[in-house]
Amino acid sequence: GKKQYDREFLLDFQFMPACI
Amino acid sequence: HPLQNRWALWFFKNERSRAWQDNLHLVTKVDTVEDFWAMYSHIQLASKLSSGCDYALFKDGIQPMWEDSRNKRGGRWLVSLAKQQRHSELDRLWLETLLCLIGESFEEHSREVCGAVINIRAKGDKIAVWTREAESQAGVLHIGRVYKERLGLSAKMVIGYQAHADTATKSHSLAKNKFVV
Repeated sequence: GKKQYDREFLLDFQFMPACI
Repeated sequence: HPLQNRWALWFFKNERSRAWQDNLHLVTKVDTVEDFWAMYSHIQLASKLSSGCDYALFKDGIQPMWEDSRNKRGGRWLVSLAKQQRHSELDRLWLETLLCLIGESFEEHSREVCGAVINIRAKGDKIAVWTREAESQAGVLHIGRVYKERLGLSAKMVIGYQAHADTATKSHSLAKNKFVV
């Protein structure tokens, strides 16, 4: 399906450390 | 978390001795939420750029210029900012614009979106969302209404949509609005 993300979902990732 | 589209970030730095296109640099491309934030946290905030610089985020394969075949029949929703808004609102409005793009916030009309541009200028900064077909009224108006709401602009503030064909043949200040929201 089409990948739509709302702003809150996207903002949750802002300061998440990258997974290694 | 894959994005619907792969997006390319471009940076323009105005050096008058060089041709316009030689001042345009592809920075990187992102196609996941995680890569988007890695890119965003790595680059200078728009408010810290010097006058004459631009950022552009466009779908992969579309050049950030109206001459591109996927832009030339299109136009842009233009948000013109007052000088003092650079310090208070510019970065928030640009980030919100980027999130609208990568999150595909305009429902089925997101297909119409080509990209977005921020111009840092001494006389007043500008942010614009570019769409591919200026004649597709329903899509353009939907995008404009959603975009204005997402930016949190007051109902009193009117933003206009200008066809690139009009912008290209007239001076920018004279290009007329095809639509307003």
